[in-house]
Amino acid sequence: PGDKSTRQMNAFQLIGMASSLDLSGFFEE
Amino acid sequence: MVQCLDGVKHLLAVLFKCCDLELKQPRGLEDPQVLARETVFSVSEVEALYELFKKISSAVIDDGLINKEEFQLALFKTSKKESLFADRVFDLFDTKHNGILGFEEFARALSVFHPNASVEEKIDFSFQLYDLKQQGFIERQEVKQMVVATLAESGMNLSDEIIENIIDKTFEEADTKHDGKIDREEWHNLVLRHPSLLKNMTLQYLNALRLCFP
Repeated sequence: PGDKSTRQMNAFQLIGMASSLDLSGFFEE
Repeated sequence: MVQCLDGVKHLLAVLFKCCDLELKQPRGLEDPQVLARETVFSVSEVEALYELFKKISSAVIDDGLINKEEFQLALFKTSKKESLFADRVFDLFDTKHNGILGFEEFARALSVFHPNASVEEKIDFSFQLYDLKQQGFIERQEVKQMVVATLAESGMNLSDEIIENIIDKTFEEADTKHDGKIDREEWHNLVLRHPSLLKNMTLQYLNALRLCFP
């Protein structure tokens, strides 16, 4: 999506949102 | 001459043996007290974390070490998913740079994600995550590479113009020294202005380790 809220993010917020990097996967079945 | 060659061969054999021993990772839970002293984990948390480590490290090859496939499998429940970030995180965990993680590397790196770890540690780890070339600063080209890769991985579609615009604005804000790169100090200041940049750096699960792995 190229919506306004996405465009207002800074590049690192965008990377954080898009990468869905979350190490909690280690603890989930 | 033959004796001399035999001598060289013997010397090389001894040398290779030493190198081999040096390269081998310590396996298992060697000294929980030392890890507890040097990380935010208590001794019983280190022991509980070791149970998690054993589970992850035995998923593909039961050798007491975590390889990249096992790392991805534990995170995403599939080893097929392409993830630049999972690669970067694995590389940062892999402080011995040998492509596998021993328990000590795993525990020390996860300690940074503990709710009780300092914000400074989290800022430093996140800086290294984005400093792809490990030059001590984040370049515009690295940011673009990560934005493009992560958008592609997530199936999000943004035009190049919008991406360039977002990166321009980011550097306008972060690069206060106007040298085209973001150094540790600038990164630190940016994170303090946008604490959400650290949201994935804290794992609440680590507070409940002993409950998850009694």
